[in-house]
Amino acid sequence: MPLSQDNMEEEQFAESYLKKFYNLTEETGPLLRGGVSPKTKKLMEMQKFFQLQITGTLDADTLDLMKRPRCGVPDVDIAQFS
Amino acid sequence: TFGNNLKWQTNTLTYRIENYTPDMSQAEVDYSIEKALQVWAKVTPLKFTRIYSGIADIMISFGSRDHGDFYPFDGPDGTLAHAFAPSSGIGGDAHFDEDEKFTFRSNTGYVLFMVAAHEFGHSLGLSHSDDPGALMYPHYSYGNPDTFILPRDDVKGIQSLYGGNEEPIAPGPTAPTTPDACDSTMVLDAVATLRGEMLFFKDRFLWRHSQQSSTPQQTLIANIWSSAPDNIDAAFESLESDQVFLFKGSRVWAFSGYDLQANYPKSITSFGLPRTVKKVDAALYEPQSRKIFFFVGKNYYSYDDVRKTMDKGFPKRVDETFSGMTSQVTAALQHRGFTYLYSGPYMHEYSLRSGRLYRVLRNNYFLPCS
Repeated sequence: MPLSQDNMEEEQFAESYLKKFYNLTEETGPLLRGGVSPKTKKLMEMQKFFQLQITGTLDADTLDLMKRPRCGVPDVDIAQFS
Repeated sequence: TFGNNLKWQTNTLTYRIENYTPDMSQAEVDYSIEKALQVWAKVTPLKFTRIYSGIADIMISFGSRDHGDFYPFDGPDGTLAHAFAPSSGIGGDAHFDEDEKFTFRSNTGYVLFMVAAHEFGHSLGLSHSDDPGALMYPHYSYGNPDTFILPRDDVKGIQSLYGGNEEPIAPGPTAPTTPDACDSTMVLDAVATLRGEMLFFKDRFLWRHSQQSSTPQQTLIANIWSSAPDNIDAAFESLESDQVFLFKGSRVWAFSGYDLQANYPKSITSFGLPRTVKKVDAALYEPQSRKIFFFVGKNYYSYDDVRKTMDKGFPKRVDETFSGMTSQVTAALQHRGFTYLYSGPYMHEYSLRSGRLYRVLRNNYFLPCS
């Protein structure tokens, strides 16, 4: 089934959130069978930090938290600021 | 902290306000910034001096979209502000997104004091905290600048970098800690259900727990219901009306989903409770009979949600119906046909029909320590 327009927008929103705050880099090349995608890993990292249920999927609680107003300091190595 | 002992090497820092937001008066901005810095100065040896020209350690500015640091803002909401960790140049600087509506102390915009206090935490060397009660938690929540007290997690963080304030300061309220589900002595304020989840209330927090998940999610009550009070006394869900009722003192709030219902908060007398009752200790909803039980001291009242009147013959002593329950009921819950009465850190499992006590359990029976 193709994703609905709403779902696609949410997926794109989540991807941009993870790129901004969790240093998600562009996914390139084929994913090995059974592997966990970098996006799923970053999603799980974010869910762990916010004490959400770690599902690795973009569930309602995760999306809700991503949409809350927040501080813009990326949760990544600070070296890039110095 | 950011690690590597990333901090200022001096305790005397300068700050400069480069420009102002039109959302507030200049005096309000000055006051908010000064007060936000003092949040950190109170608990450390740090001293802040304002300068009006030249380069300060902490340069403060309002800007929108691309504002010259390669970290563009994103328009209204989303990212509110950002700040840079201690270092020379841009290090320590705090930038506020001018596309936000900043306010002095209203909860209809973003309180500049709260956003600034958080950003200055970064300016001084603190990273984000995963404690939902901490100032350094990455998501905004409303705080009143007049009553704000720096939470314990933030105090520990900043003092790990700079140590404590050696100057005597007037004794004041202590730093609030975030309740811990693993604390076996914790006494919950209230317990309720919400659309299949369980809610456990404590101070300004609640845990949401669904049967499908092994990990309860802790959050601020204000993050779910911005108009709800903290430190509530009692709560219950009416499955009939799909509403959650929160009690504090002589008032009750009703929410459907995230929304406060019209004409609430109301007096608790709207449930037929006498005016002599100043607060409810616990409440539960029994869906089969559609009765609401209100626990007040050693007594309880039964309200008929169908007839909208208090049942005759009440109040009754709690231990008349619930054998052995002679201590105060602090929270109550009806779940899967059983009645759970909390008293202190213990939870008593009853049959409502027979009043028989089955088990004495602890909080972690429904609220796991994780």
